[in-house]
Amino acid sequence: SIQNDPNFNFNDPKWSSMWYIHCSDQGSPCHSEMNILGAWRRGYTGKNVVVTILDDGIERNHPDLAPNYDHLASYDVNGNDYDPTPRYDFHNVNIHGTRCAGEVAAAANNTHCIVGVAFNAHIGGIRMLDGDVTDLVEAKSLGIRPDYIDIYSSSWGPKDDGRTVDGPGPLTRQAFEQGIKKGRKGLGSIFVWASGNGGRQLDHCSCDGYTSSIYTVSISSTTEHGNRPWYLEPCSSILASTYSRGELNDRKIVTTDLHQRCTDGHTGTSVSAPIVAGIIALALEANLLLTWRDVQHLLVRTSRPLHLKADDWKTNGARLRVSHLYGFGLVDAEAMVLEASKWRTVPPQHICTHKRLRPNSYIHAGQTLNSSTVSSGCSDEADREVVFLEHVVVSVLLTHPRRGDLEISLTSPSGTRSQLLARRLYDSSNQGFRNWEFMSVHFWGEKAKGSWTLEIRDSPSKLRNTEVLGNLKEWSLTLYGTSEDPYLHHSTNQDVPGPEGAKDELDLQEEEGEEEYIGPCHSECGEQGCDGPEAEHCLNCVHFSLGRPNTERTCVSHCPLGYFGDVAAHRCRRCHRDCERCLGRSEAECTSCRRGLYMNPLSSTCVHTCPDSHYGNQEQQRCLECDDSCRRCSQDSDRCTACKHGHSLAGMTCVPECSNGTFFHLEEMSCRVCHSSCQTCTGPGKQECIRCAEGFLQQEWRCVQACAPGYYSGEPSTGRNRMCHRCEENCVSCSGPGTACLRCKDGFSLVSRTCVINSSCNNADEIFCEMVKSNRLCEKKLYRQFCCKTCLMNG
Amino acid sequence: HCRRDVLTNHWAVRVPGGPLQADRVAQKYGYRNLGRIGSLEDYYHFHHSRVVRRAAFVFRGTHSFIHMDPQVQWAQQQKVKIREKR
Repeated sequence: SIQNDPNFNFNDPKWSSMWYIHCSDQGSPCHSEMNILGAWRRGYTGKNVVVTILDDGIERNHPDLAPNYDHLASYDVNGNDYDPTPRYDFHNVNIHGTRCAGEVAAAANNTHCIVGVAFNAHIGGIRMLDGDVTDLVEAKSLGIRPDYIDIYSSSWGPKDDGRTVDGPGPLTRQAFEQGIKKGRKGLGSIFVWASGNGGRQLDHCSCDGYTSSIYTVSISSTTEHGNRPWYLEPCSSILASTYSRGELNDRKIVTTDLHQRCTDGHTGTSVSAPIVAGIIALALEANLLLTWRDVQHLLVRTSRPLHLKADDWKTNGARLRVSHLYGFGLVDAEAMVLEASKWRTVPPQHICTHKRLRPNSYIHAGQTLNSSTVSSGCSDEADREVVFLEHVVVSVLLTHPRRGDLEISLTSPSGTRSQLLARRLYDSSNQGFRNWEFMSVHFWGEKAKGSWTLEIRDSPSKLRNTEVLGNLKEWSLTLYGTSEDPYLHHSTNQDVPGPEGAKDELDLQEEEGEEEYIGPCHSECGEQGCDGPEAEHCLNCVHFSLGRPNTERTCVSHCPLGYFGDVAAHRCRRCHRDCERCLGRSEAECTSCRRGLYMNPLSSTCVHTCPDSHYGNQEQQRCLECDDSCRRCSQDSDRCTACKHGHSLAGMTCVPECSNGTFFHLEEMSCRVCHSSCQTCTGPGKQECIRCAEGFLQQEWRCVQACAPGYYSGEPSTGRNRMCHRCEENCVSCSGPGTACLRCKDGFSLVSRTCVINSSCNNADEIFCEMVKSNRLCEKKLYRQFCCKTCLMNG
Repeated sequence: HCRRDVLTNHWAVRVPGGPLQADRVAQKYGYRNLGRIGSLEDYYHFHHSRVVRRAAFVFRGTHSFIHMDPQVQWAQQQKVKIREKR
């Protein structure tokens, strides 16, 4: 908490209400943890940084915005001109952009309203939400003057109704990619995005492809007291959070409003995204050479959990605390500018994409499906190798009768489990996920190598036919990160310099400490005595010394985890890097393994991935044996993921392989005969054939002796059955594919072996028919009704 | 909760060869070229004033021939995306 600073005592009337920036109210607890004042004190206020707000326009002549308004950072995509002024109407529907803009860059000390987080930054507006939003409109908006605009702040997205799954279209995806590759003269545009507001609809922001894109900085909110706001929706792509409003008795957020007014009615994650845009502007002022990835690294390193309440705070394998509600925690502007000012650009981004896995496994209601893949982090390809992780993306293709019943998680080789999707009770869609990309930042800093497990749980929330099963058809893993340690040449957070003068005080203490110590020694000190009362002051030790000699050495009775006691030398020595406890330095002397690794009983070493016929038991941190018939299993001995020779996988069980013409009956646990039309099958029915018996042809999902009317017999592909293919539309019988119709449906005539509608056009003049003929429209299915008959009759 | 696509009278069109070439293609089929789409190279924003502004069905007419023009690498009639302020 910081007391009110006389240097920043502004005359703006709402300044005293800006509790999230300074503590002026002596009677209430302070909430200055975002340390914005600290960044200002160091001289960073957003000078020369350009921010734009993608929204419903901004009121450019608002007294708080006019001094910082930048027409070069503005455009009206809806009106196709350069003036982003909102459309005024009776209901004031277009207030949003102006409110967001004030958060970022409202001018300070002008007696009008508030003070923006980056009150000297340039601010512009892109008016694009007041009209039909299309892929084109979004792409155009995100690509306006990318070499001039540094930060694009967007506080909108697909519906947060808990049933929508939507994201950027092809043009917008390209716009993001262009932005990060070429924007800011190659440093990359910074796209800040408000994570969703669908908390009450039990929405999950992984279903919003904008906020879960690796190119956007996804921002969530917390209430004044660190609680979850009513609108907050969790997900694994949230990077950081700011204060916003979300509880009845909370203090409010103030900002600029339409008609040159001020408001305290602004809420939701739309408060948070512009605050972070402002804080990033401060960091860019401290170091204009930060790349788009540097900015994300800075947020990961400096955001803190503090008093933000969540059940799911966890420490990942890189010792970073992260939650699905708040990402890495509350942003810290002062830490951002300090880190930014001495930042060294992180190594280039490597992308390690894994082959698509096609488990084609059914997801049984009430059960969990696991699918694992082992990653080498592309260690054999120098330009793709990922050792230290940043974003992790999982693309999933699955079918399911009720999408909202699914829960998806990913577990990293370090043992970090990130929930990629929570259940969405309102999502009754039967569309499944068609190569939808889930993104997680929860593995940031961890190592990429090892086993990754995707877990899909189906928990029916409403009455539904549980015999209709979901099917995980494909999934793939894409790891983003670096081959080198991105912080190798960096100082740590603890190195952030304190207030001036603190260092001098330390030096003074050291100088004063030169006098000889004559008091009692610590009980761990040996016979040589000590030069102070603590265990760090011992000259030698009774049991073990820990740490580097002559610098940070201390005496201990037992060596801590990761060390073993060398009795002869009276020293704690480091175990091998994979061990938690050990008897000696070698890899084979581990007695227990560090988190994320398992003790391999075959080699007595700690491994990321257990050998065949073993699985990693999380509790015991050991590789335990799978059931006899399993070649690989996951989490339990009877949860098989691959089977030994002579067995095949049915769900998570290995069952004996049945001979041709039979299938394995799970209830009776025996091989049973297929239908006579099948050579191989999955069940007894005639629609459950995999391959047809000799002399049968495959038609749709059945095996038939002859093709039905409306079908023709086609040649099989290698190793497949002969197939019956459907004739062209409106054709009753045909001799082959395409224009090979023999007889048409009623209402259609056979013209050039295709069926065209029996109607004549009266507007098909000679020129028109020439165009139809020269473009060969009548051969194209889509245009077959396009006056073809009339034109052909006309010659 | 099925929702029908709503088609607009705006097209995204990929025409290599620069803005003059894009203008020529637009004019040929009755469109107005509203300029490049952000910083995407060769992608242009075309508008057709004689097509219904918002429609549930594709309207066919001579403007549809743009999809077959050899100068046009890609063209897409734009659909409305529901976007909400947060």
